[in-house]
Amino acid sequence: YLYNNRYAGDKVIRLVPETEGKAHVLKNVCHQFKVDLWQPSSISYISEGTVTDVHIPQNGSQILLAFLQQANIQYTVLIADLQKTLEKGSSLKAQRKRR
Amino acid sequence: SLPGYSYEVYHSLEEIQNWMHHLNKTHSGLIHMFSIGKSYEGRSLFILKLGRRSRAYKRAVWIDCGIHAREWIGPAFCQWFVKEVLQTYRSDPAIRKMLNHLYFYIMPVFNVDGYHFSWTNDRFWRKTRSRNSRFRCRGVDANRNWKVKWCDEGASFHPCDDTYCGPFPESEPEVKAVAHFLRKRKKHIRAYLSFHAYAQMLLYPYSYKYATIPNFSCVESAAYNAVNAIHSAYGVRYRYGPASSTLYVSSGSSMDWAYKNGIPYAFAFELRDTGHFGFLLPESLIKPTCTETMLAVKNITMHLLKKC
Repeated sequence: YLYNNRYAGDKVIRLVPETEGKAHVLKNVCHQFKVDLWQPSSISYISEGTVTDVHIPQNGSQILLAFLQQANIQYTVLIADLQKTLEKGSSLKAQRKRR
Repeated sequence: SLPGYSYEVYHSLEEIQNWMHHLNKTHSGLIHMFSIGKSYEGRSLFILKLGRRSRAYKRAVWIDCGIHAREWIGPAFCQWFVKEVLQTYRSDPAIRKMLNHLYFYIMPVFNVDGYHFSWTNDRFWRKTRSRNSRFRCRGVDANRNWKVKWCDEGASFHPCDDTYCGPFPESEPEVKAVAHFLRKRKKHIRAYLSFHAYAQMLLYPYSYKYATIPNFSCVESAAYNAVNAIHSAYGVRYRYGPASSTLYVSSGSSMDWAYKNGIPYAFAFELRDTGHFGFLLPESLIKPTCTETMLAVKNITMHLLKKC
């Protein structure tokens, strides 16, 4: 597996905080969980209405998603399994097999 | 081009550099490769100079890709651009005019250390790989390290943040090398184009403040025509406008620096997509992404050759 399968089970979710209060909560969650922010490039940019894409690791996703649900912050899953998407979109595995 | 070299797959740094070396040997009439310095980890910073050699004065266009390591579609486009130009120089009058009247300086991988790291360790690495003496975190955001309102809004002083501006402007050897190169040639470089992902946007200055640039009408019309050209290929919509209001405010960006240093057309492209794949744009989408982007770059270049 590419990258030693480290991204197995990782997700990318999209959130658009509807209020400044929810944006504040989201910023705290991102900061606390040290998430990999795909967009925007910095937590400081997150405010009401900001399209926020977050890469969450498999081992922290349940707690993080529970936090978001508790705060009533809606999200959609953009990528359900990062490793699968990585493998599918790349010819690297096939190239390595051929070599 | 290099036999068997596919422009529809992502290539490692080593493959890209081998490709550059090959083109330098096989297309010496149109291509000249040189290094402008070394990265933090000691890798050469290679540039390809494209254009028909001429003793007459020629203006130039600068194109860089891969300032942020994880944005792989950027370097893929830089390679595509070179391939396309070489393949169509004789058959496409627009390309021939571009190469006869201008030089193109192409930097296929700006952040060589970060790009290599994203191939070997962390696919989603963004920054450079420089070390910090006081913190365990590495890297500086190479698009916050330029000397234009450095480390103001939209950048961070904390070394562990992804938008870390660095200990001082041009602290990163990659940024310093490119800045030095552009400063020396600023009188004849007429356009600065930088390729990032993802958002499907064409951005122009300012990024660091909400204000209108002096040559707004010329730049805006170039951007308008460029996004229409993108749309004409596959119907993909790109937003366009000043970076501060179209994306967000960020200080210390290469685009703002280039503009401030007298390059009249400075653009930052945010290529496909808008989040469905994000940084993991599949290789099957390299061709349509690069095809549409090529039209935009040709459009901007032809706009540059006319008087505005």
